Amino acid sequence: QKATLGSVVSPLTAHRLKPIRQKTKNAVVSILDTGEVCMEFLKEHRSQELVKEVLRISCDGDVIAVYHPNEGRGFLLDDRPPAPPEGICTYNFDNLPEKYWKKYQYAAKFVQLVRTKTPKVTFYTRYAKCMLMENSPPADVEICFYDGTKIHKTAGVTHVIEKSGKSFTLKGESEAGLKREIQAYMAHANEGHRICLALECAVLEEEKRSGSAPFFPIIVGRKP
Amino acid sequence: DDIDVEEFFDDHLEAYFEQLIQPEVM
Repeated sequence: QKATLGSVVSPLTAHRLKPIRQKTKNAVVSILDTGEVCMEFLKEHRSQELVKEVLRISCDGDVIAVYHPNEGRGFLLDDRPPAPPEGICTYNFDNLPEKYWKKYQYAAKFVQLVRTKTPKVTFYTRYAKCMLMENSPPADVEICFYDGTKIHKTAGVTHVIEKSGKSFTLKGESEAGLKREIQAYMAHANEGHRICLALECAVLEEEKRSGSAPFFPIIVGRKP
Repeated sequence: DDIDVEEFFDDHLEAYFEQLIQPEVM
């Protein structure tokens, strides 16, 4: 069974993510305002950083354009990716050559990281701001209480930061052993999480029915 | 070698996340 890109990574999805341009050791990853994701791979040449290869990935992760600026001689690193020249190689997710898989995974990892921090549903309760993130399924949820307490639930693990700054992690354990005060925070956080999921489901229903412009992200209520 | 998400992190990315979440403390 020949390995496929789909067996190592899911197609990335950058819908609704805010633009950013992030430089790392030997690459620059950008989420453009078009929703495309660009990876620029750099090489140092006479103490200048040249962009030698660009992967330009569509918002839904399925179309990948690969090009080597300036006929492979490279392009000075700028504040945006080099424009694609005429007649570039375009692949889709299922037929991307294996030599680009690691680079695609790199972009997908960055996009997934941004999705865990991008609110899709924001719901203000009397005591906290609840945010359901874009990285479903299952989506992270962050509950920031107005008194400074914070509860973050991600992939079955709950991180609690008390207003005193003391923090601890619950890994699926029951909340029964918690201090009564923390149990109250947890109960409020769980209820806020439940309501965010219900709001997401209801609005998704309407969004599908309307078929017009996207409804997300949504903000419900406001800080008292 | 495996891609380590940590290598994306710096002040610039932290500031980007901050403006996405904008934690509110009364």
